[in-house]
Amino acid sequence: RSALMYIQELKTDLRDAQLLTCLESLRVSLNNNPVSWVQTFGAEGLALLLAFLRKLQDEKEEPLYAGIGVKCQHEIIRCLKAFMNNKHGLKAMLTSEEGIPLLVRSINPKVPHMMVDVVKLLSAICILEHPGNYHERVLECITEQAEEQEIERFQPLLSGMHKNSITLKAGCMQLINALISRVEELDFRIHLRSELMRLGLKDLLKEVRSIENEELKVQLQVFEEQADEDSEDL
Amino acid sequence: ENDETGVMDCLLEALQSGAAFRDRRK
Repeated sequence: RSALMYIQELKTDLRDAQLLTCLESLRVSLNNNPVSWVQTFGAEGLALLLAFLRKLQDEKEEPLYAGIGVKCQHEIIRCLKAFMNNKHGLKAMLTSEEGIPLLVRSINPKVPHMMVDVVKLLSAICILEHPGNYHERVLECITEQAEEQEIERFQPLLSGMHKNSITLKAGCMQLINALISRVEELDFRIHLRSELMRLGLKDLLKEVRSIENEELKVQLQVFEEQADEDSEDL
Repeated sequence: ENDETGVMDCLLEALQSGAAFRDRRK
């Protein structure tokens, strides 16, 4: 199917299994076609994906988050990752007004396998070298989302760290590292760390240090090294 | 065209290995 055919299909009122099938097929196409195909899918295709994501997020919570709506949300996240895997797609995502806020809205510790993909994508956005300072935008969206939910802004990441999934623990630490490491001001980096520690990261770190997992160990080491270096500088 | 693909894969790899943070410090 061509990119335009997917755009046409996404414009129809797809639901449940039909939507999931379309998204799975779209993800394969986004991953396997040349950049020109992704470019044709472009901002219009991206806007349609984001509109579906918002619509699914707004729908009533499903019991145990195991329903088809969540599967569709996760498949959209996978499509976004494939879409952002080239500079045109990445630029389109970053310049879209809804892109980062909707990704942040997808941070849901009740769906650990999806949350892993979301926090990793957000970490990648944070470390982009760009005058737009995307790490600030990500933090701003995390803060706004938490205000809306009336919770501490890093609570969802801490909840993710509490889950059994080691990949999710590593993903959450990775986003924490990405957010902190890109901050220019020493004071603000220290502030963010102490905010996390107060919220429970201090106790959590003691627990997760004993887990034998390379990916997690790398992130814990980065966190501690950077904290030590900042303490010395201070 | 190939040069333009794999942007996200590279960023994710650099994050997972810790290189994204070490490069920054240097």
